[in-house]
Amino acid sequence: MGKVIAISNQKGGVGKTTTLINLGYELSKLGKKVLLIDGDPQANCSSGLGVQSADISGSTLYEILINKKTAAKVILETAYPNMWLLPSNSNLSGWQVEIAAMPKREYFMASAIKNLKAQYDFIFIDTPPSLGLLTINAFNASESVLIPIQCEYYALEGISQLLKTMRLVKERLHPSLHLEGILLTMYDIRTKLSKEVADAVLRNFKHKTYTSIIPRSVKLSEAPSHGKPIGVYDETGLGAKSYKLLGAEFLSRQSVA
Amino acid sequence: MGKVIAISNQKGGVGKTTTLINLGYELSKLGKKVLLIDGDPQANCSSGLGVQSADISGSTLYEILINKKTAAKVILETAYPNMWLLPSNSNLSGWQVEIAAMPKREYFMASAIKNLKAQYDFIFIDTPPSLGLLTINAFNASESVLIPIQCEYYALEGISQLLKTMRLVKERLHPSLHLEGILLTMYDIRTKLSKEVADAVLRNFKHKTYTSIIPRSVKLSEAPSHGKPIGVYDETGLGAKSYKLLGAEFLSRQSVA
Ligand SMILES: Nc1ncnc2c1ncn2[C@@H]1O[C@H](COP(=O)(O)OP(=O)(O)OP(=O)(O)O)[C@@H](O)[C@H]1O
Ligand SMILES: Nc1ncnc2c1ncn2[C@@H]1O[C@H](COP(=O)(O)OP(=O)(O)OP(=O)(O)O)[C@@H](O)[C@H]1O
Ligand SMILES: [Mg+2]
Ligand SMILES: [Mg+2]
Repeated sequence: MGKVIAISNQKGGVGKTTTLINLGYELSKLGKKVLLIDGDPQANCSSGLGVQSADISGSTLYEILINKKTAAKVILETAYPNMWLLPSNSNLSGWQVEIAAMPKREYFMASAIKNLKAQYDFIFIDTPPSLGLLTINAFNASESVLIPIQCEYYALEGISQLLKTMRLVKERLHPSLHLEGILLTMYDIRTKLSKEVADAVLRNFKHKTYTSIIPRSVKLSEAPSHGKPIGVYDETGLGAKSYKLLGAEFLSRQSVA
Repeated sequence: MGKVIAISNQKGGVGKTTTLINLGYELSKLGKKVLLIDGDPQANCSSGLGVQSADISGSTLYEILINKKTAAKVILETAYPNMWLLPSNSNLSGWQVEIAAMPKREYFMASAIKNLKAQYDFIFIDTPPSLGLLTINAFNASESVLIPIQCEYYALEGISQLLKTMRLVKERLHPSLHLEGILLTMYDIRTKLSKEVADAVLRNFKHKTYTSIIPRSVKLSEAPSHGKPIGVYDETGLGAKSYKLLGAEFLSRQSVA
């Protein structure tokens, strides 16, 4: 039965979308069936895999959430055998306003995707850099949350706010929600700052932090402009190796649960 | 009479807060009286200037917006003669939900700060990485919007969404809103990608894009952990020089309006 995991951090630009695409790809290469859901109106996950907004007009997560289309009609194959994409475009940003006053507004995404679990091993949901209704919906649709943390000063500040929001969701909306893991990203070996941030995270969350660390790598920032995961765009580089290690570590932690 | 400018881009991690602090500081060194308003519940602007959330509890932008305190009681002096800070903490994130159903909810910030204009030459408002109620409030409180754009692939995608939102705000809520300028940030001279993104931005927005470009610089990412603007933390480095050039160019564009 598929496990649903939200990738979230309200701090912007920390590597949420990059981790979704590349962890998803590495797991698909290890034979797992993976669905990526683009839950951010910026739709970077869709464009990072080469899907342009004009190609999917009227056939996105938004149409599923408003019951206009079924998921089966919207889900796209990718160029990679075990990986599928449920795309989005900027229409999704209007949805939060449309449903703001509706009852059970926090659970729309959960009910929209519950029938998909049986078809995949893992379903990852990308979230926008905020703790608004889209992110809360993604939390309620997920079993756990994977938190990328950029190895920079501001990134430390936001962790307590994010964990507080997760606790509130767990207490009030979704009791089984838990932390999947913390991933250190954009680690720059040239700077003291990266080490200081990494040490601080490990002091507080040692058992929950992946030993695989994603280095800052220009190739990783170039890959989305080619619409490819790093494991395809620059297979032998540091970026690809680090996400490959993460994929293996992520899987090994599943059985230990 | 002070000019109010929002610094905004819904794409996360593009250098909004970094530009607010450092452009503000450079203008203060040129003799302008500058107020920085932390309009993001992440409160990175406050912590980037060394102000910790516990020190300002009960005395932030939130208390002004709910009419519990006057701005004069909340505004802090900084270590720099011509620069002041109106701080925030995570309480601000609850405000958007509290006021979601109130009439004139888009104008609360505008009325809260209108009496401050006479005391400053420039007032800059930091915004969160979203186009929600906080950002709309900041737009309605401002004359113009300064848009930092990171020289990376995903950053290009979001510009049209941001400009569309600005147009809607201009048509429906605030007719005098205009684009202050576009700032290219985190330009990495080692990569083709930076040049491609910069060229694309210049093709579409040549007259509105500052010729001053902010390079990617480790010192810039270290400065906030010391609570200092880059012009103080690493005065002779590339980061400080680029924001100093921006300060001068920003001022020269004011008179040309
Ligand atoms: N390890 C890395 N090294 C260098 N660049 C990276 C790395 N990971 C991501 N990037 C780049 O940094 C930027 C931010 O990453 P990404 O968009 O994945 O973050 P995000 O958290 O999804 O952002 P948002 O908050 O806007 O959704 C992107 O331009 C991406 O290509
Ligand atoms: N020119 C630069 N070179 C290197 N690092 C930078 C530069 N500008 C900003 N940074 C760092 O990049 C990260 C993102 O910058 P910043 O927090 O200012 O962006 P933001 O747009 O305000 O993010 P958010 O969307 O979360 O509000 C921070 O860790 C910051 O220190
Ligand atoms: Mg993203
Ligand atoms: Mg910011």
